[in-house]
Amino acid sequence: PSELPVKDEL
Amino acid sequence: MNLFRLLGDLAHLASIFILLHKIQTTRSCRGISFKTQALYVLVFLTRYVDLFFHWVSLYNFVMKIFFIASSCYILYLMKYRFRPTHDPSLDTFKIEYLLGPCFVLALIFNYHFELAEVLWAFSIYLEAVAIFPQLFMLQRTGEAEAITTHYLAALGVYRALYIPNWIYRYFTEGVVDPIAVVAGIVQTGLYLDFFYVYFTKVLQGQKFELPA
Repeated sequence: PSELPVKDEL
Repeated sequence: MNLFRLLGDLAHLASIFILLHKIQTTRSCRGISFKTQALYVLVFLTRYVDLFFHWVSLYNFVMKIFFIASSCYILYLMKYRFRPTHDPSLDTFKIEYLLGPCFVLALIFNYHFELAEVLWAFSIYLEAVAIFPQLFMLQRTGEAEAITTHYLAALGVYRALYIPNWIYRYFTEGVVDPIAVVAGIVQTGLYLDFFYVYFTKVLQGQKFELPA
């Protein structure tokens, strides 16, 4: 399963 | 959010305020690489395209807007307001050598082959090496004003703090972002030489001078 990393960093 | 990340972001903010303070008080952008600053504008513009379609938090939103706006403002100050104080003959790093490889890397290593993801990966790679023209300039002149070194130190601290943040997130949330982590470690590594001189000289009250 290739889940995209959550982009919550700046 | 964790303490490492918060302190990292605050160090990033601090670096920008230190740079603005340096330019305003000395009324000069001497010692600052225009190319590095221009690369940061490109970094923020390509990374934050998600402002238009991906809401994270108010904190995230405000910070993104601030980073874009302040980096553009710094570029304006250097390009127009204090233009005569910038010496292009010292700022000679060829940024094509950074842009090209970063773009190719982003095409190959991204999380999904679509415009926003490729731009995001590009911005991560470019941020990692965007400091090169600045460090190159420092190397050429062999010395720097104390305030310029404080700016660079804050920028280095920002990146360094993101590393414990990723370790912390790995253990508490189980998330890893390999692209950001690898690029972030490389980016932090680029500051090691600088940090050595900064801690052994500037923080001891001496002038920042590179060994001949």
